[in-house]
Amino acid sequence: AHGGPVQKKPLKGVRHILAVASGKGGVGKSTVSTNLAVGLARLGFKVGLMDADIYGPSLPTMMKVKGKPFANDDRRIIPLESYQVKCMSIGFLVEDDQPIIWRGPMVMGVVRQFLQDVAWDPLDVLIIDLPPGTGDAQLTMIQAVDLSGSVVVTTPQDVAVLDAVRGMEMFKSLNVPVIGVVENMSYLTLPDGQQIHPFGQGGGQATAERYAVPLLAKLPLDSAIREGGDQGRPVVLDHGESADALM
Amino acid sequence: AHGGPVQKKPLKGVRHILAVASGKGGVGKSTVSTNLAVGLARLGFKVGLMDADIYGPSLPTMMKVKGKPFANDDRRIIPLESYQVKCMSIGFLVEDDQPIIWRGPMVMGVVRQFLQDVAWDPLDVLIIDLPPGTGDAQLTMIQAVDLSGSVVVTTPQDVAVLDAVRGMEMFKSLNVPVIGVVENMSYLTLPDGQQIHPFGQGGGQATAERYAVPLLAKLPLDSAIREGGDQGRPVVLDHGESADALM
Ligand SMILES: Nc1ncnc2c1ncn2[C@@H]1O[C@H](COP(=O)(O)OP(=O)(O)O)[C@@H](O)[C@H]1O
Ligand SMILES: Nc1ncnc2c1ncn2[C@@H]1O[C@H](COP(=O)(O)OP(=O)(O)O)[C@@H](O)[C@H]1O
Repeated sequence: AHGGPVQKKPLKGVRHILAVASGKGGVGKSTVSTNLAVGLARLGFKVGLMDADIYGPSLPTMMKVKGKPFANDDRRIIPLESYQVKCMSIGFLVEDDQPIIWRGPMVMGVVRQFLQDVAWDPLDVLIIDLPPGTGDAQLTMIQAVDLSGSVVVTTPQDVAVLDAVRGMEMFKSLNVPVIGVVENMSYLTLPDGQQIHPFGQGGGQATAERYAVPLLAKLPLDSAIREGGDQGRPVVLDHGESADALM
Repeated sequence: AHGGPVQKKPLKGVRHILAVASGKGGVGKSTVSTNLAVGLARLGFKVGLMDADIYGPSLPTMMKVKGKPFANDDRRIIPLESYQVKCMSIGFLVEDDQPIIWRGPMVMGVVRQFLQDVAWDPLDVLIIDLPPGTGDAQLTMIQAVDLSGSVVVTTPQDVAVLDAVRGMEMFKSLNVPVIGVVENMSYLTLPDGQQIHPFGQGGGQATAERYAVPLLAKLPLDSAIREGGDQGRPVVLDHGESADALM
């Protein structure tokens, strides 16, 4: 009834496929995905960004891009472009305020389309912003693609480690290399320069050490990052340093 | 193949059923659910708390409760008790670090069991901590229960309103009354007493106004709240005020 597992097809003309995942929502996974994509594009790479969060697409807002995609002569869907990144999101196809009442097979149908029917190539890297969490949908999506690697985004608190570990276990069980862990909202710098830790400390490090992968970055809680997301202008365009830390 | 939609059965001996939802993860929905449950129990009500987040159960950590539930003589599952709240979570049945690789029909089977086969009664209120988001799973769960009302948890930023609206639309389309909106992480009080807004302002108010429901509370970003969650001792037990705001 589900249309069966999706075949792992390599994507023609796409050199690397990188999944960005989180064990739970709200850790800044989409923020990291969009800034990573735009940062790499600024460095000259050909980048694609696929918003695979079918239920809560954030790409249209965060990349300030909207519109109905058209098909090209080969009947493949042309991704919409923003900040030199080729983008695809279910948000381009549905109204913002309607919950997307998808049943399982329809969800996988859409993901399959995003992978196989979109004219992505040529790309150096396609970044897949997975839905938050480690459930059925995430599993099926990962199994549908030949992933070169993955990044797990987490926050510093102890309880976040449990969720991040679920993300790491998910990739491990599917034989996908984890490039590293990104700890977001690590600290907040007060006006007087003092650093405080509203979300605790150490979660990213603990997760990275447990799986012997690098802690790629500790990103601060910074209203510039949030405003970048709200305004649809990823902060890496104006504040390159934290992205370079990620590269 | 899914076992069909679940029949909306009233739960015998349970007076009110309240769903706590969010348009996206990480807004503090489970924090609000656990503190609401414990706060109401402290006021003398008979309270149940069902962790319906099958993929990322947080109840065992936040309520410091774990163990294999037993069946009673009527072959109904006895909820585990914590802080005078009857609790049920998939976390009692699986190992913490394994991603739960459920396929759709299994998920709904578990939810059905949690509703119909658990010895909840007698209860004044059963609080259902829904999975974050507004997808297929949430829809099916809401349709399975005769909900008295719901609460939508959000954060202050503009982009959060879009997600919160999806939550509101979901309840509206299913004819479930929304009791109100809770805005979490509204402000951070610095050591010198100054209030700052790391997550922006106004999202909760905007959502509440748009649907003409009350903004029930604006909860601060407070490490005591996070530590309460991490330690499994909901903050309302030691700092009753913010919960009273919710009641
Ligand atoms: N480092 C940060 N500082 C401030 N706000 C942040 C930061 N990272 C993310 N945010 C904000 O937190 C919210 C959740 O981030 P998002 O990327 O949507 O999380 P996820 O994809 O994990 O659900 C967004 O409003 C975003 O702008
Ligand atoms: N008001 C708050 N102040 C500080 N930390 C908070 C607050 N509300 C939630 N948290 C923390 O934020 C994280 C996410 O909260 P959680 O309740 O799990 O969100 P959700 O259920 O929406 O995914 C947890 O670590 C929690 O302790």
